[in-house]
Order: sequence, then structure tokens, then C-alpha cells
Amino acid sequence: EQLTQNVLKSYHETCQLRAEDLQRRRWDTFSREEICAYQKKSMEEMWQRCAGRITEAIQHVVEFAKRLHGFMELCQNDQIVLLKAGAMEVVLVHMCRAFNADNRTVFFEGKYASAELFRSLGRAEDLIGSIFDFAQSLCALQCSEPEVAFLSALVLVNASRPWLQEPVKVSRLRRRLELGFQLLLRRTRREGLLDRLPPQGRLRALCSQHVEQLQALRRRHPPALLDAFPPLYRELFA
Amino acid sequence: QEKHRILHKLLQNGNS
Repeated sequence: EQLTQNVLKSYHETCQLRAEDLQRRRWDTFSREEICAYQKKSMEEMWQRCAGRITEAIQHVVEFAKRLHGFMELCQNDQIVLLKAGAMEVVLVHMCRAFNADNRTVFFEGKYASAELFRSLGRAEDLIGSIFDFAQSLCALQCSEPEVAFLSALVLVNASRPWLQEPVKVSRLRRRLELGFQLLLRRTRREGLLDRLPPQGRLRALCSQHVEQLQALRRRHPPALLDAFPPLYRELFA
Repeated sequence: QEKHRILHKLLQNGNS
């Protein structure tokens, strides 16, 4: 019970955007002119913008992790390993809150944007399509805020990440989180959710696709391109 | 840790 309260409190304290606000604004979409303006941006500028938004979201995930009972008791190597491997996955899970499945738009820089707004990302268009498909499938599960909170914690605290120094300790923390999640689902009669969650490999594949696209971008541009990207983004993905 | 200086710093920075 205590752990559940801690997960929910940590999630609420570090949530970037409130669910009520996202819901209230879900039909506030970019105009045709605004979409065209985004499409006219250079590929480099659009990548930088997206990297900036991803980095902001990841900073909130780091704060979430720091508040999770037991996370800061893991050794420093393992804290970094878990965040490096899981932060982007958590951001993708959170995206289902900021996604309107009725018109396939996502909250981006103040309004809801369709996939076409990201056209200037160039070859990363496939990635955008896959991310939108993932958000759509997660939205279909209609997860509550407490469920998203637990899913975030469970994505992060994963004992099978490579390079962990104390996987047993991580595994123990994960087991407690799983028990808390099961109790929550039982209480809300949502046990069926566990069987309907997308396989873990799907998140991993999306993250690999993101890194591959970034590598392809680097191959096509001078190394100075990355200087304009947020340092945390470079540290995690470059 | 050297490779993850920023992440390391964020983790060290209190609970804010």
C-alpha cells in the first residue's frame, strides 16, 4: 500500500502535463498554415526541436525515478543503466496520455499535431508512423493515471537490462512494484490489462529505430550538427 | 559515469 502511494505521488509530482489539461485541449489542433510552417523547417531544425521536447520529457522521467522508493538505493551504475535504457521507453508510454486516438494527433509545442506536421524530419517519417501506431494501441487500453504511473515504474525498473551490477537488487524492487500493480488492478477490476499490454520488445524496437535514425542523420551531416542538440539528449542517444 | 556526466549530475541534484 505504501509503495503504491509512493509510485502515484512520484508520478503526480513529476508529471509534465496534467491529464485534465491534455483532455481539455485534445481538439486544439494546429491550423493548415501552422502545419505548413513546420513542414518548411529544415530537417536539422525539426530534429533539434523534437530532441528538445524529448529531453524535457526525459528530465521529468529522471525526477520520477529519483522519487521512487528504492531507486536511489540502487548503486549509481544501475541508476544510470536503468535510466539510459528506459527513459525514452517511459516517454513513449506517457505519450498515450498526450495522444488523441480519434484524429491521430499528439500534443506537441502547445497544440495537437498530426503525423504530417513532422514531415520535414525526412526519412524519420517511418519512425513517426510507428510511434503513432504504438500510442494508438496503448490508448485503446484506456489506462488510468495510476496505471500509467505503475507502467512507467515497471518499464524503468527492469532487471534484464544489460550492464547492471546488482540485478538481484533491481529484481527485488521490480517484484515489489509488480505486486503493487497487481493489487491496484485487482482493486479496480482491471486484471485483464496485463494480458493486453504491448510486448516489451515493441518499445525496445521503437527506441532502436530512434537511435538508428539519429545515426543516419549524423552520417549525412557534419559533426557540428549535434552541437545544437541538448547535451542530455546527446549523452543518452548519440 | 564519465560518459554520463549530465545524467549523473541530475541524479545527484537533490529531490527537486
